[in-house]
Amino acid sequence: SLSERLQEIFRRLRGKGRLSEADVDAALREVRLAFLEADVNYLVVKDFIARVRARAVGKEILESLTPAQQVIKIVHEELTTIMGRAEAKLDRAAVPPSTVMLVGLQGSGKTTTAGKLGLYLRKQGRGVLLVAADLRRPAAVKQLQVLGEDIGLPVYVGTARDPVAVCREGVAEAGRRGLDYVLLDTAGRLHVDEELMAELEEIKAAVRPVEILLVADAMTGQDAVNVAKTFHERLGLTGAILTKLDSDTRGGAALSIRAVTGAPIKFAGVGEKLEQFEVFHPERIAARILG
Amino acid sequence: LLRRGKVDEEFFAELEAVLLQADVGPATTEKLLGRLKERVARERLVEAEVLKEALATEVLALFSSCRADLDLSARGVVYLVVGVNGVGKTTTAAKMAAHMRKEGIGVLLVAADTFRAAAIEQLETWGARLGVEVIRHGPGADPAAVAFDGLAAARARGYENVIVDTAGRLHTKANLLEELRKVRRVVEAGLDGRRLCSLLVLDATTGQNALHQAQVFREVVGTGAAVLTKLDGTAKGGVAIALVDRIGLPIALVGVGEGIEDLREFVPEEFVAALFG
Ligand SMILES: Nc1nc2c(ncn2[C@@H]2O[C@H](COP(=O)(O)OP(=O)(O)OP(=O)(O)O)[C@@H](O)[C@H]2O)c(=O)[nH]1
Ligand SMILES: Nc1nc2c(ncn2[C@@H]2O[C@H](COP(=O)(O)OP(=O)(O)OP(=O)(O)O)[C@@H](O)[C@H]2O)c(=O)[nH]1
Ligand SMILES: [Mg+2]
Ligand SMILES: [Mg+2]
Repeated sequence: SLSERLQEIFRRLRGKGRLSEADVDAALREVRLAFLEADVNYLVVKDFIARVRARAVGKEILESLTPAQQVIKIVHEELTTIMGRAEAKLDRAAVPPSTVMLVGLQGSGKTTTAGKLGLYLRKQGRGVLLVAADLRRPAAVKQLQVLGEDIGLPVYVGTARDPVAVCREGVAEAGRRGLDYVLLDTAGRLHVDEELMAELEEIKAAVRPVEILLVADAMTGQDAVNVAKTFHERLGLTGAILTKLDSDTRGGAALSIRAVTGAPIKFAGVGEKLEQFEVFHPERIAARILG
Repeated sequence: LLRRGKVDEEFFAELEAVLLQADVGPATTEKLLGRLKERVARERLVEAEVLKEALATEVLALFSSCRADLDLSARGVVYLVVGVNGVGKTTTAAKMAAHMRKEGIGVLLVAADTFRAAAIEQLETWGARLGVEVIRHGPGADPAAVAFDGLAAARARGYENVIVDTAGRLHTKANLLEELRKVRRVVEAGLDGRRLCSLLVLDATTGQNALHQAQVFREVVGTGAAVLTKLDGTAKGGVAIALVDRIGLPIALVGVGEGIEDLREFVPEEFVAALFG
């Protein structure tokens, strides 16, 4: 683990008496290595190390009896500052229904997450409508219908050939039924696909969602920054959901996403079943990143 | 990037940034830069362009030390398509079947993902579009039973190739790995003279976790090669280099889109050009 590696570094340095800035840099190289192995983005790491260094190159480390602990403490504090606190609140529209748009790359877990979020809200006593707005992927609509049946939630399947129209109709339907939330499951797409990103902007303009959530795979590497940044610039993300956290991925993408968008990661997918969904805990991802 | 003329510490830092941001990972990046520095010293390299070329050849050397020799046009092969959730297994299985169909090879698809919602329908939709038969049971059936029927149908109807699509599963789930072992055993027993090729499908957007995935899937089903999907995005898929360097798993094919034609042979030179491009 990082703290063990830092203990080792400082143990070797202890023999030479007072620590120097160069010694602190040796420790920071170890922190950098841990973060890169954890898939935190290269530039995010660079920024992060600079912040830690600014705080570490001061009396508290150089004259500390426990420099390894001090560095870990600073790293932990800086991580917590960036990640923020657990924040699973979903915004509510002035007039129901509240529309939630789920967006993201192909295969990140949007359709499954639509089911999970729907179940989560239903358990809280909310009325939810799921909208099958992925008209592209083979059997995507069927996939959401099956999930809806499993948890007893209605799924709106439009007759329109166009996702924007389906979303508009779905929201209207949720309004007619007096429901609280309408969750839009959109097709996976690349952040660099101009046509498909424009389609999301059209959906946003048509239905004015209170939440636009990026559904991202927790195993994502360096590219997390590009994806999050672009989706945020084009749509204005209100939050993110990190999926597949039940894997052994270190989850550095969480730090990257939060650092470049400022959007809170609200929920975590922790399994294939619809119940395997929880509020995202920033301290837990910090522990994973630090290894 | 990398346009400066002279070679100095900052130049090496820039090379390191390119590799790290491409998901090559710290360990393999350090190894590659270490080798480059040795060559700089030995061959007295001073020009930035020459150094970049030298780094490219180091990467190409890694790729040629571990090549996949997969020929999608080969006859008499059973493919077992495995990997974690959402990486593109089903779509890749369909793309492979399309390629074989075009080559006039008799190919059968087997829908062995009996777990995920509408997984069977997804593969069936592709099968219908391609005019390729799909062997399936109902949702919740035993995947090994579907695989068994698939191989039996291939024997009975004289199909040359079989592509078995399996459910996504994390390499950290022991029970799901056990299920996959069982599917593999059943497939092996039904080969009937055909060769088995286990393919690991990896998502190019995945970071260092790809190495863990590769390690486990090889232990469990002996995956001999990988398919790297979604290279049409901005992820560089540098884990491909780490996979060859640290695991000895070569990339055979790359997925470059959601269309049925978007499957290509992995060409190291093209990959390296895109990496430094
Ligand atoms: N282990 C695990 N698997 C998950 C999780 N969330 C989703 N999955 C799986 O990931 C795969 C992809 O999920 P989908 O919901 O189809 O992903 P998607 O984003 O809708 O995919 P596209 O619509 O094609 O872009 C499926 O096998 C899901 O069961 C999770 O939290 N943990
Ligand atoms: N852009 C792009 N998308 C791809 C590629 N390959 C697959 N996809 C998309 O990725 C998503 C997931 O593909 P699937 O084939 O369902 O993945 P899977 O591994 O079978 O998923 P599970 O069975 O749920 O584990 C779909 O939206 C595909 O269209 C690719 O090479 N490029
Ligand atoms: Mg989907
Ligand atoms: Mg599949």
